[in-house]
Amino acid sequence: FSLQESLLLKSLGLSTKPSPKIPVPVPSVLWRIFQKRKMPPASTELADGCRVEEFNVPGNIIRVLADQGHFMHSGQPQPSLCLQKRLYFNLSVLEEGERLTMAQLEIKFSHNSYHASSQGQVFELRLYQAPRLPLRGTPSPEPGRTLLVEQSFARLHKSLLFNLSGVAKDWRTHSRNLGLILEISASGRGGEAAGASGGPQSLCASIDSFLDTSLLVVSLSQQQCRASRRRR
Amino acid sequence: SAYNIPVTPSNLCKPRRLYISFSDVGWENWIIAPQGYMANYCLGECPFPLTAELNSTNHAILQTMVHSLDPEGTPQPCCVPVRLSPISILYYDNDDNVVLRHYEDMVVDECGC
Repeated sequence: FSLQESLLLKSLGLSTKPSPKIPVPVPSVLWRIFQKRKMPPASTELADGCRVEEFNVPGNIIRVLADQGHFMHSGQPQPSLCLQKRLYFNLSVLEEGERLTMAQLEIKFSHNSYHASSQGQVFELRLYQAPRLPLRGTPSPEPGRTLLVEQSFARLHKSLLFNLSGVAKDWRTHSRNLGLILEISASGRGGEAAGASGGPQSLCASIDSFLDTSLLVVSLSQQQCRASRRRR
Repeated sequence: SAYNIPVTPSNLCKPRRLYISFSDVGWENWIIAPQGYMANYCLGECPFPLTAELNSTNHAILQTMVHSLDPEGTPQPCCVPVRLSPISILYYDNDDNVVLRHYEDMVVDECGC
């Protein structure tokens, strides 16, 4: 059976039989799309299985990649820096014949957005392209980190979404996926009332509801989408 | 696992029910959903004359005619899928990521000669 199984897996575009170690909950966005696709297409014309209409991009594979990074503890204490984390998403799981068409970063919080004490608290978020670490004794190859995103946000949001399609395509094209660095710091604005009593640390205390990050990646399998096009 | 629901026996070319159960092939620990699906398959005769519901090509019509004249020399046309549907599969990959993948032409809806 093993030969037939490997041939069948190959025809399904899988090089080996997956063996998950710690099955994670199914992301709700994938479950919703899966349920919707089980329904027959509303219009008479055939649904295009090589396009993800929910994101309006070409693609027949949608992955939610878990963040394999770690929290960072910088040497010098920076009172207003609440969180610094290296994010790393392993794009090598995409097979060679797949073309990445979209990548969306989601930062999730678990806080109850109606938590009165910190309503209106404003934070600043920065996302950097992680620099390549210099080999010992050689100068740093890249001057500083490349800032990708900088924005402020109020703590009411359950999750924040960022389009990183360009960055992810660059990672794949140039095989230099060193991940990202996420920084969240308390902004002086709007936080005075909330934090006056405890100072910067108490400002940061309200960001402890940071939950996790994940990268939703859409890709198009040239092998599977081209074949069906030819037949059609 | 193939099972039949009693229908009027017909040996004409048409879809036959075939349910593919992923646990039957030992894939239940990495496929999240569905647990299986109706793939079906085509089976049956393509006799002369070919009727309209047999979804036949012009060539098949020709071949049945030649078969009726020379059964030993020319076989009947084949009974094959002519309309298929896609399915989507949710599964875990080797990195425990959740993947939703769309596969074209996985369910036989119609057969033809």
